[in-house]
Amino acid sequence: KENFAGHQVLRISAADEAQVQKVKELEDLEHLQLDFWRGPTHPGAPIDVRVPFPSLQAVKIFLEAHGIGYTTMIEDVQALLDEEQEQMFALRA
Amino acid sequence: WARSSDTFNYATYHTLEEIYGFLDLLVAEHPQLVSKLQIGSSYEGRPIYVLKFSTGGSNRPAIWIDTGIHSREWVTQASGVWFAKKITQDYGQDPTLTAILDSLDIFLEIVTNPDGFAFTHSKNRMWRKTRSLTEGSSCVGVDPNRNWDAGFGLPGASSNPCSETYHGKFANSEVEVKSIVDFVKNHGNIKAFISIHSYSQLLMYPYGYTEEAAPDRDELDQVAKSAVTALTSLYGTKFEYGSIIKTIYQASGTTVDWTYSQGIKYSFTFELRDTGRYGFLLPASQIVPTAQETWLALRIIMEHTLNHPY
Repeated sequence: KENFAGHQVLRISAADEAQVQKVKELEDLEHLQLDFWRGPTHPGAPIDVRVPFPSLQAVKIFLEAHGIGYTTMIEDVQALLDEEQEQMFALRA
Repeated sequence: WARSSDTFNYATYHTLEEIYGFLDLLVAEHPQLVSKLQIGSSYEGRPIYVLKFSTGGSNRPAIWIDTGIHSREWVTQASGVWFAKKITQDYGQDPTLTAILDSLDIFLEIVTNPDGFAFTHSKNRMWRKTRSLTEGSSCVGVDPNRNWDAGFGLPGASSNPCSETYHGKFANSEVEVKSIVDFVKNHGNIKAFISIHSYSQLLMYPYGYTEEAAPDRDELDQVAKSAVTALTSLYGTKFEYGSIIKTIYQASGTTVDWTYSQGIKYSFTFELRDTGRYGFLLPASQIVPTAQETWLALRIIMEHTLNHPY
């Protein structure tokens, strides 16, 4: 079963069209294995992206280097998944 | 396993087997109102089931609702289960729903992507697409919401099999999509088609593949506004509404662009909540509130369909 330990979900706030385009550049970098939960659309609309642990530093440096704001929406995806599974099995039990 | 639909737990996520077991429970408890149709089999051979809610007649005008076409959007399948129970509870109680079902049939496909859904439970909770293999690629699956024959392959989908929005080799290449296409064409009398996704709190109507306004845009916008107002009235969940391309982005080969092109005027796509910071991992405690608020919007669309025959 795929493990998402260390994966984070970043909520990116692109302030203008240029920043939206910058984030779209990230989308094309397949080696980063980014999973856009909410894709880049228009300035002001939240962009949510799941970032595998190995890509985290590179992505954060890229965003900071271009002055693109972001917050960490989910600190550790696997922790939430574990909670979800526990809840399912607890109720089933 | 729940012994009845009354003891089934709607406030937790369930496996494919549990949801399919629920379908049988509901049919057994309401044989006069509910029947289970198999409209096809998935790529990996799983049955694709649709619940039919009907109070009689033959080939009546109908409303189609589907959930779970993107398998990781678990709150949608869970909401679909809740809708199914709600319909059986409210028929004969809620005058609006009773009037709807006395004239129209309702078709509800809860697990529209069974292979992907099973995979989210067994191997990868984040899986979105189908599980079909693409010749010449090691990547698996097609985005079933880019595979429809409406603007297929235009900008707003990817031709890369490794992309989450890969449109597939040709329109309707995915049996999960083709099964619905065949059902809709054979039925021929579907008047509203509502495809439910999550997340980002949106209610959208065609088009996604072109900036051109749909001929019925004004009416669809009005219905969407009323539906969103009803939804928000329950828990204050904020929704935006509009055409797909204006509300989020250009998306080609989408379900409702195809259904609209088939003459199904009331074609809508929902993106249900996450109001906070969970995204696709919405806690199970939010399943019922999400389903309840969405139901209010569905009732508005269904009632409008009933009152505006075409």
